[in-house]
Amino acid sequence: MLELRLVQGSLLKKVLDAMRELVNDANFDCSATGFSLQAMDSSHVALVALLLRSEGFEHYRCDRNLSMGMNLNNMSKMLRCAGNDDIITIKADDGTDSVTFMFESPNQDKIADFEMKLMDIDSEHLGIPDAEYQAIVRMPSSEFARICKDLSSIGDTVVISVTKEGVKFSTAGDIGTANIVCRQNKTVDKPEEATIIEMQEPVSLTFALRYLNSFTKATPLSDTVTISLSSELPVVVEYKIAEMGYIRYYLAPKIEE
Amino acid sequence: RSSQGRMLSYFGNS
Repeated sequence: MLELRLVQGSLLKKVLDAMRELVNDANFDCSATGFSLQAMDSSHVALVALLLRSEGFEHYRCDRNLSMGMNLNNMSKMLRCAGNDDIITIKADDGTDSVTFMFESPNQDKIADFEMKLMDIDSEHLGIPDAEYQAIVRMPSSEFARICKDLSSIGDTVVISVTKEGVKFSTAGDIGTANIVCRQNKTVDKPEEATIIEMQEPVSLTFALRYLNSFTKATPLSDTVTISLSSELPVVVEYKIAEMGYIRYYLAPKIEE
Repeated sequence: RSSQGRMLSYFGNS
């Protein structure tokens, strides 16, 4: 028996909008610790990892570990029928092959039940080791989204370089080139507007902008984004989900030959 | 020329 009640239902709506462009079908894993997902995009170039901890739910009942295969587009279609202020409850009975999404309006005068068939998805679960990163950039998520969007109008790939000057985003294409440098800036009114750069050593990596633009679909989830870079590893783009967990995107770099 | 890396060459199956 599974029953997860999320008062801030809009979070789940945003989480689905943040993943459905990258991943079509995925397994949601439910355990005592929380509701999670790990899935690669179809080309195995990117990976998304979601964690919503059980403490973040108003009510969290998960009698035994459960994995539910869902088509994220279909799930998103159903969640879009929930109001932004609705309470969303995810329910599944043992042994059934469907999941129910229940939407309750804030004053309980409207209750909706959407039932969706589950799928069998044999997804490989990857082991992601905790790593030391050569550079970690924390910046406003809207700023990062703007940079990725602007640069993708000039080129297909972006070189992200972190030096003591700051973090530089560079691209080149048929019409020309573009360089954007963001410097560390802690003297801001609100902490979420700060750009903070922790650099152990300079690092520079090249990534496909198409994937980074998919990742920025998570911008509504958090005011800030953290970008962790290391020359031997995929970049990690993380959006914290307030009081609940996170959505992390991993992207393999392009390798110069 | 640059080639696109793949997840599986960084993270093995757990």
